Amino acid sequence: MYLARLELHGFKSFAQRTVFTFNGGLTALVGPNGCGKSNVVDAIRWVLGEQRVRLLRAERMEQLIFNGSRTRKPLGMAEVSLTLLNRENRLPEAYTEIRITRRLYRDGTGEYLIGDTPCRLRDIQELFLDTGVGPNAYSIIELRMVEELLSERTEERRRLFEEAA
Amino acid sequence: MYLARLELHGFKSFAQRTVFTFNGGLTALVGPNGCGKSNVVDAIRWVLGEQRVRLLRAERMEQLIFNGSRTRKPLGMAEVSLTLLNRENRLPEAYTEIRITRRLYRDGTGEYLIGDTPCRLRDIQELFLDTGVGPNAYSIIELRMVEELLSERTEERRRLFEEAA
Amino acid sequence: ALERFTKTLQTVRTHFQELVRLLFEDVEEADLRLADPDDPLQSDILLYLRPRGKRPTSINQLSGGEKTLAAIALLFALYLVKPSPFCILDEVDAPLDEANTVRFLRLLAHFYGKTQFIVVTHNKRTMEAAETLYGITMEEPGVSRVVAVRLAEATPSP
Amino acid sequence: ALERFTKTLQTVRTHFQELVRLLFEDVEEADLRLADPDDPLQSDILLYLRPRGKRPTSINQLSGGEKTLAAIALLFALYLVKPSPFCILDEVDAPLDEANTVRFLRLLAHFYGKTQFIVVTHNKRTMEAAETLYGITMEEPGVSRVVAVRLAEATPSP
Ligand SMILES: Nc1ncnc2c1ncn2[C@@H]1O[C@H](COP(=O)(O)OP(=O)(O)OP(=O)(O)O)[C@@H](O)[C@H]1O
Ligand SMILES: Nc1ncnc2c1ncn2[C@@H]1O[C@H](COP(=O)(O)OP(=O)(O)OP(=O)(O)O)[C@@H](O)[C@H]1O
Ligand SMILES: [Mg+2]
Ligand SMILES: [Mg+2]
Repeated sequence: MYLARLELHGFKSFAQRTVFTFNGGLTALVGPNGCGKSNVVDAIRWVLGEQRVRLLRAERMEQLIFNGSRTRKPLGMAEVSLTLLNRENRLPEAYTEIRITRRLYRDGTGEYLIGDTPCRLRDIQELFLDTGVGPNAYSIIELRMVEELLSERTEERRRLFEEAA
Repeated sequence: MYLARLELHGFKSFAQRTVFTFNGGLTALVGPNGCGKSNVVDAIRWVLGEQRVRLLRAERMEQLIFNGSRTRKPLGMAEVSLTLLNRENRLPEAYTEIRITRRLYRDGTGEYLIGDTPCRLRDIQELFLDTGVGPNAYSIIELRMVEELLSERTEERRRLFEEAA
Repeated sequence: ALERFTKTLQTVRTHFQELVRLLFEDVEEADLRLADPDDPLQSDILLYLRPRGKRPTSINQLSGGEKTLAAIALLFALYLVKPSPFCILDEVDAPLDEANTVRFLRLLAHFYGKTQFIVVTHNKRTMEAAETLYGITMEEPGVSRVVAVRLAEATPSP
Repeated sequence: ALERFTKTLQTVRTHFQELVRLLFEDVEEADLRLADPDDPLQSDILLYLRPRGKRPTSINQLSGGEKTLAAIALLFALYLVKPSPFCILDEVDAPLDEANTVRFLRLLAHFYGKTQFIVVTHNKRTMEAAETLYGITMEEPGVSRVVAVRLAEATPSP
């Protein structure tokens, strides 16, 4: 299983519909400071069900929606879709590929979809149970975590071990 | 006033007597990971009177003394001297240059010196009062502080403002 | 729960020791231990690491670059216990010097075929090692756009 | 105490606004305000920064590199209020891209003559800008030694 496609529209600085296609090897995202690289990482955490606004570098959920620029008005919705190819059948056989989508509207309501069917976050979490896929820590690593992981406050380390167990 | 000379002996990874001479412009310290660059920064904070062991990346004060290597035994003392040239007479007129020294022994005792005369930490702090020189934050800046400075916990920011006032 | 946790700890420990040897030139000791072995379900987990010829008493005394490598070894060790098909790294190579960047990339190459990596980086060596490179720009101020800088030939991936 | 604090805040604020213009290409708003203006001695100090064409509502939404530049501007603004004769920077240029490294070095050059800088760095551009370069090595494992890599001519310094 691997991430085949990521589509962002209205998520943080991605005002226009933007598509990334990934192959299974090493892909690098590059660009100047502030151009939107970490926003892509946030988008992947978010579509996989991340609920902790702090980890998405925002204070309120609606700060995830494109909030305008000098030449564009703020948008009313943020949407991210992730397509996973099911190579080694980690997911139920029936799927060769799975597309999950998450939406958030300015009024705070949101929705999740598997394919074109609306679902709940719990359905997505069950789908990925025991595949190692999820917004959890050890598959999305930022430099800031390095300091936390080795610090004296070891609850963080403890949490990671429990997640892996 | 500027830092003219720094001498380390037995401080962290500096087992041998090591001397840096600085001119007034921009000096860069370079070298591979783990070679001892940040130890030099710690040495300057320490000789200026830093008492908070945490800020010196240690848990107990005696971890500042060279702790041995494959080929050398641990040393019994750490000593750092700093020589400042008194150009714009920020320090009392009588001095054209001032050398301060700090020592620490394995038994936990230590001493401070101005020139060759033993003194107390308070004497060094009084000497530098209102010159801006001290182990305080805004003249020694590490990357880790950047995150702290901008974080929600604003006591850190408040403290810096009060120090500057 | 106890049984599972102890087994996980043992597996992570073995992987950690293996990975540290890949990332550090020469290491005298690398270990993961329980602070309080009598109470594994509550105890803190302590890391020990002694690079070549040094005698640090605790992980705190390591340098910025050494800590980053130790954390990467631990995260990958956790990863091996319950491998996720992808791994995203956001500028974890920033504190690394030339030699350690090469070791880091060698570690990633060790996982090719099993794991997909998406790496955000400013480091030229990491960019060279990538099969696909996506450039993100903000030519229109405030709006991110993607420019494909170099794409791996359209061969089907693993 | 109140009077001194308010005066310091005003001076830091003016310097902060000046320095931000040096570090960011184009900035729409840069400000330092008291969260609770009625109680200056206890109130939190809030930072506002809006780079070109963007609309971040808080400093948290800035990127890693933008946050580093904002923090540098603030630290230098504090510095100008009570200038210390020297300033030591430990790898603060690590998150910066090429263009921002150049702006950062331009800012340092702005202070030459008044302030002495000692910078720990892995960044080639910063090394080029330095008058004196000291290399630190650990050829003997565990023991640091200094190698002078390039020294400014022995002219008397300012
Ligand atoms: N809701 C939003 N609407 C519009 N722009 C946003 C929104 N949230 C964040 N941004 C903008 O996105 C930018 C940050 O992008 P990001 O953190 O991805 O940068 P980066 O490419 O990772 O940079 P660096 O190399 O400095 O880490 C900020 O300038 C911020 O103003
Ligand atoms: N008391 C001590 N005795 C001997 N060595 C010590 C002592 N304290 C720290 N060290 C060693 O110093 C090294 C760290 O040096 P330092 O943090 O200065 O590296 P650095 O050059 O800043 O590296 P980086 O580029 O990774 O930040 C560690 O490997 C540590 O083992
Ligand atoms: Mg970033
Ligand atoms: Mg360092």
